[in-house]
Amino acid sequence: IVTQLRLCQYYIVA
Amino acid sequence: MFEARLVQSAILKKVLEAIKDLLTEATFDCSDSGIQLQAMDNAHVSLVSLNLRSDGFDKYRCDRNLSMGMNLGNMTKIMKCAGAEDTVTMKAQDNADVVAFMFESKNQEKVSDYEMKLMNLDQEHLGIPETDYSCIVKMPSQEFARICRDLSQFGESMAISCTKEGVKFSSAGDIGSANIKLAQTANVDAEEEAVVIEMQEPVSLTFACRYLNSFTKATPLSAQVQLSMSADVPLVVEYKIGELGHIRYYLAPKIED
Repeated sequence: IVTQLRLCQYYIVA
Repeated sequence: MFEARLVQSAILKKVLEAIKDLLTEATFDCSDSGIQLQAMDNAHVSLVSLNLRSDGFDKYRCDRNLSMGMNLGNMTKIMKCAGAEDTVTMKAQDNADVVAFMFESKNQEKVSDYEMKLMNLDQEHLGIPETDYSCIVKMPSQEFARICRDLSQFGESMAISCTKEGVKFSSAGDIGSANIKLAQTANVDAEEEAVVIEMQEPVSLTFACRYLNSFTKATPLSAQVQLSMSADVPLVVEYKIGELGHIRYYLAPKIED
């Protein structure tokens, strides 16, 4: 299964 | 008072083309240093980061920081009214609820004024740290657009693998598979035709073709594109906008469980 990650899994909401 | 003037309205038209595939609305943050925009697509998978420096404009004035929320579809309608050779001036009063666009033809024989209502948008800014990427690939932007288009025919995802020998783009799906390898160019006459790879460590990541194809809408802005990659972090695709600034796209990878 291929999962599309989201940006908030890498970057913090400023 | 905010005022920004560009002799070439075509640049602003191209910037808009480069972002409107991913975003329906966005906030333009104007300050003394220039115009910035940072926004994620609806799915929060990709992010557009636009930076237009004040010194790149033909005239620029921003007395107070100003955030202008704009519907990009409406802005596109207005920018379509500008001739390719027109000069564009954007203006807004402090705390205004409208932004004005003035288009002037050469010799100012025709002057057109448009006003667009601004919107209050909820902004979710991401803090993106300075990152030392394992691989940085510089290549012709048209070549990158072509590869993204070609590989999209094979599958929804494409793998980008970078070693010091070169960069490989691959995709696979129901009809078969595709592999495109680009070697670093030994010597080229024109700098913009070069493929240059700076590699600390080899990297292989998988991304959704749909987003990469949206990023390539920025191709008319720059002859070269830069791809920055590290294991397990989003890809950065950057197009320089002449002396004016840059547009960067961030894309979260796909992982296989």
